[in-house]
Amino acid sequence: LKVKIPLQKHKSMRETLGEKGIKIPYQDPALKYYPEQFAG
Amino acid sequence: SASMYINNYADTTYFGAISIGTPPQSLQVLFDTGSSNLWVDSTYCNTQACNAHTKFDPQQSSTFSANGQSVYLPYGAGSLYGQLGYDTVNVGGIVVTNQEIGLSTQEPSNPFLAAKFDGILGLAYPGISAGGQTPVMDNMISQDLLNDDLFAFYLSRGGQQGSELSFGGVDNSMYQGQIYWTPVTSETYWQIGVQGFQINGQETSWCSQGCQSIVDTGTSSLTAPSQFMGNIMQAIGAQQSQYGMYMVDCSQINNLPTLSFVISGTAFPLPPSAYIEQQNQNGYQFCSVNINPTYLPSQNGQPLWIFGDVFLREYYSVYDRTNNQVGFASA
Repeated sequence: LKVKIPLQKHKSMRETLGEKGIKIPYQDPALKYYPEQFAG
Repeated sequence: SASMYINNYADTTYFGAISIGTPPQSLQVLFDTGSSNLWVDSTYCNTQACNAHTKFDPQQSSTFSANGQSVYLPYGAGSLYGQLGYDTVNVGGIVVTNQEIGLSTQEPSNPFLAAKFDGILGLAYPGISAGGQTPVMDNMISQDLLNDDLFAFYLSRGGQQGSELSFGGVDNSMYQGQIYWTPVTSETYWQIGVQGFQINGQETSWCSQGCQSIVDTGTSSLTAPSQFMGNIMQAIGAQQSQYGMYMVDCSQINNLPTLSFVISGTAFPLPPSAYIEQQNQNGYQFCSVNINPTYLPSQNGQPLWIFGDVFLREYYSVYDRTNNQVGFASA
């Protein structure tokens, strides 16, 4: 099989929260690849 | 009022539908090449964040079976807890049976409340899957469901519609010219080697000893090694605002440098229109640089880049599990 799945672009969490005056703190994007650092 | 870990998924914007169970229940998921688990909101969860989304109800599915295991998914954007179970998953008409799924039982932090997706479908390698869950792509391969064991992303530059993920083959209408291939250097994430970095065509030598990059549809920005950030921003002429963002004069976008990555002998340029984000807040227009620093190296110690949506809007990307290689072509 070969299939195509349409993707839709939506507002990000940051945009949605930002519109409510909630700022999201910056975090190093590469921490995603070191999940043991979240274990605590 | 939460102190929460939020990063990569806070800025992601491209989602698509899958269905789970019999009869099928449709959910919106983020297709993430930077993780390997499948999880969705479920009726096991009753937090505010879960209640804001479509939930998968295993009791309404005749093909669901629980396995009694729990799983902790330490995502960067608010970790979550879940129960594992098996069910049939339909991805664009490809029917995967006995797919292990994480069903959320608790989403302890607020960020998912604002998420427009109901779950995440990881497309990276099985070795990084939490709880040993077999990724969807691996089940597609073992159940022999694909023409070719690959998938490919086209991310639209503008507008809500037009982006596409294909499984089993590439979509020739979504790219121009040839696909340039490079081997995966670590079969964990879709990680590749970068041999050069150029500013306006001039080699910087910053990657002359080798750099690594993770190709990640679950990260929005282009992420640069922190030791390069100062020089990149200087070359761009960006000024750091009091909020930490790097800003440029919107009228000067066309005069900003092109940044290029040399991968397996081919240069992949990013024009300023790719890495500058024009925003409008309260009638005030400003332009920020969509490049963020990372302070972490790759697993082999080389400087680490992340090719997120900023890069992937410019380049159609193909992820080949048969030959363990990534392909890029002009989108």
